[in-house]
Amino acid sequence: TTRKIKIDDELLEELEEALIMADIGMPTTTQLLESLRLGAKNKELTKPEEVRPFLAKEIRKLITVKSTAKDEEMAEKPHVILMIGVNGAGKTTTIGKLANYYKNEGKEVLLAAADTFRAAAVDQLAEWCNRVGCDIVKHHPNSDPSAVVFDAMKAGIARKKDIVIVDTAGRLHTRTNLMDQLAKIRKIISRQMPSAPHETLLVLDGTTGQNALNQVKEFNAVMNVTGLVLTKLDGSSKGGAVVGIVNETGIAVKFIGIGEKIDDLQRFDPELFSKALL
Amino acid sequence: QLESRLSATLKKIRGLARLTEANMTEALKEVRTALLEADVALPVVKDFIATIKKESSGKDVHKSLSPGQQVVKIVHQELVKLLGGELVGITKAEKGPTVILMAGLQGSGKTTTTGKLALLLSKEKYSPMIVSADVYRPAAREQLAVLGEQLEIPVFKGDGLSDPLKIVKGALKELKKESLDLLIIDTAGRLQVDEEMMAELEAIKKLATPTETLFVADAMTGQQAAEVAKTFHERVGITGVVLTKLDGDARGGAALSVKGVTGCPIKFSGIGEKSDQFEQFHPDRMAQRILG
Ligand SMILES: Nc1nc2c(ncn2[C@@H]2O[C@H](COP(=O)(O)OP(=O)(O)OP(=O)(O)O)[C@@H](O)[C@H]2O)c(=O)[nH]1
Ligand SMILES: Nc1nc2c(ncn2[C@@H]2O[C@H](COP(=O)(O)OP(=O)(O)OP(=O)(O)O)[C@@H](O)[C@H]2O)c(=O)[nH]1
Ligand SMILES: [Mg+2]
Ligand SMILES: [Mg+2]
Repeated sequence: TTRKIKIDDELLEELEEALIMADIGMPTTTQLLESLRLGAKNKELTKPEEVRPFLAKEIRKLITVKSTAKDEEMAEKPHVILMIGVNGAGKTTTIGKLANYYKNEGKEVLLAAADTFRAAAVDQLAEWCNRVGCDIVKHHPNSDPSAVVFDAMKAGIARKKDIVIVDTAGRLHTRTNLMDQLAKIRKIISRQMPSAPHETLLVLDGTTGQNALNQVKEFNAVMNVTGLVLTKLDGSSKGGAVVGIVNETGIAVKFIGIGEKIDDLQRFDPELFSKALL
Repeated sequence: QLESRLSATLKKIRGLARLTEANMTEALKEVRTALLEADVALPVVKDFIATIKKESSGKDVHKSLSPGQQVVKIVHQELVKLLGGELVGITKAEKGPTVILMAGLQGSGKTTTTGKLALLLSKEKYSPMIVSADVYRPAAREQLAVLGEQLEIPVFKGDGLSDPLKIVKGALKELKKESLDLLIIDTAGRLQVDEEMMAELEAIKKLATPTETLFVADAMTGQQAAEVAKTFHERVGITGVVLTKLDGDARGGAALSVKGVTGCPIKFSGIGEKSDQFEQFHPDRMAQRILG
């Protein structure tokens, strides 16, 4: 019979600190350490070297969302993707990367430059469009973002595009008027195509701490967030805030950003991510 | 928030005459949790708790404050002390034009803050020029040019130049020619772990000899705020910090992390996307916010 492994206070403290420093947050850290304690009690782990892999497995469970086959197929044409998120998270850059990703899969992509507010936001997306080699719908600065979206939907449908990706202005979820504007954009899209937007991706900056949970909850209250993109994981931040978020909301991380170049996008891998967290 | 949590913990010490290390242990645990939930970096939390322990140990339990109120008061005072100090503005050059260098991670708000700072200082009788040394981000230079246009502040365009050092050199020359007295240099966002980009920042600083190097930090940054700021400070030398996006609802523990590891004053707060949504940093307001 195997003896029960004793997880001493020093090891627990060490693990707690590693989890906290990865931005996993107190509640989820407590939950993970409790599952570790139970695992030891039930002899699911019996050697000290099994502790970290056990924890990584527990983290992987929390961030894995069962995806149905239909999640990944693009049943309708155009497949409309709406990018949302707070200021500077990496939305515009991620659109460039995504457009390239889908173009490499042989898809025809159209971009909608619906950030009509921020200085040179349209120019920034237009430059990405040139790099990828795809269509773009854009209006003059300070024009109505809804008008851009309306025109982009019309163009995407008329030109038989496979994918339409809509860029929106960064906005803090505390700004009610900006959240209302986002809801209006969604209505404009749905009016032209009832099933659209098919994907609403909330972009989260990987360096963000516990506020990321507020962002997901608030954006999801106004829009139907179907997936998360976690950016800037090439930095020293581990992006651990998503663990509690995915566990609580059931919204999956779909992609991660690992740099500023066009290829610096990967499909989210719960196994790799959970191992890297510790 | 912290006060109501502490009051439950500290009901036990109500009858006691003195706050001792023993009866403070539970209370300190609450403070630790509150700070971590506010995203204060763990090493900074540890130092802070040690300070609070020393400050509250041996203090007589206050006649008119509950023990919970008393601990919160000590924590608040200590936070304000750490975050603040005297209000500091921009250090003017002793002779010649004043140069300010902006630095920080990707998307923290450097370009927007460059515009805000130029507007603020133009109202303080400076004659500013702004320049973007960001040759990487698509339309980065256009972004700053649009801001300059909106604010009617001269922008050194550096058309045809693709080397950040050549652009900065050109801007310094133009500044002299136009007899302007302030140059703000916007730089590309960079990771503190990117050796090449950190070396570039050092080279820009060496060339421009700024009196101010401002680290622009996003208020919602998590645990790595301390490590990032520490590295920027060690490599380049920061003289001040700007905390952006404070119009959000992030608790902003990054403020304590950055101040805690660099000792550099937090000079300004970004409180919105517009160029006038910018103000002097308020340590007391930040302390309230961090404590939730
Ligand atoms: N290192 C790194 N930088 C990134 C990544 N994704 C985006 N960035 C950078 O982050 C900065 C902001 O990116 P944007 O795409 O402009 O972000 P945004 O969300 O569109 O910003 P707003 O439209 O202003 O709200 C840029 O400097 C990007 O190059 C990433 O995965 N890694
Ligand atoms: N709500 C809010 N948004 C801000 C604030 N400061 C900057 N922003 C926004 O944050 C986003 C990023 O700002 P930028 O100025 O482009 O950031 P940056 O540091 O220059 O980005 P890179 O050059 O890519 O590293 C933009 O959408 C800005 O409008 C602020 O105080 N509040
Ligand atoms: Mg953008
Ligand atoms: Mg910039």
